[in-house]
Amino acid sequence: CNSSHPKDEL
Amino acid sequence: MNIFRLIGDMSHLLAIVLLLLKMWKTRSCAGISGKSQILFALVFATRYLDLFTAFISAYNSTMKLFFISTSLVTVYLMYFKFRATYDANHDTFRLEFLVVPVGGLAFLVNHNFSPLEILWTFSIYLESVAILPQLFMMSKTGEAETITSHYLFALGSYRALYILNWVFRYYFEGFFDLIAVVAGCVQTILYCDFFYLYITKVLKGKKLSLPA
Repeated sequence: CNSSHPKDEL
Repeated sequence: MNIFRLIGDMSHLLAIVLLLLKMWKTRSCAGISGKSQILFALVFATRYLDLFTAFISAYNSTMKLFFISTSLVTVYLMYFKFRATYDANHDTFRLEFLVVPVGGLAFLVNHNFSPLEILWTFSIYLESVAILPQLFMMSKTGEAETITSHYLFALGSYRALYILNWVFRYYFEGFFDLIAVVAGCVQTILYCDFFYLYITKVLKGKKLSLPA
């Protein structure tokens, strides 16, 4: 899972 | 950024603009659930806190600021400026029945037990069910104005397009976020009944009325 911040999706 | 995400974001943007235009032009928020709008404002306020901790792109920051500010403007218009037209008698969904369980779930099921991550998870879970007060209100009144139907269609399409984006990203980038995917699917499923009515009625020029 790509779970860490920051999130690139809105 | 892929085409599904871009169209999804544009659809989300269109939904918000449609809602604001409807309220501004008719000077009324009749038929709109203020409770759903409060939830959306809460969704954006808890999800985009990383605006202060990280910079991703000008597009990303601009959209986040747009979503936060327009959701606050929407709540302001409903509860202050056009309050007299707000249909509170039909907007009776109990918000605590959504916020409390969703908050508990965000604490229990998250990627990382940190404040920012828990708030992001809370936001993702809350968004998936935030439309329920609006759907509940429509089931009570049995109808929706055509412009409200367009708003809901654009709003529902956005997450459906994100699902295609996640399929694309899984195959081409190896990106997979289980929490976002499950919540996004739940969110889209909640709209399915509405999508069916929209396609069979509104697109054929009829007003959206619900079967009794």
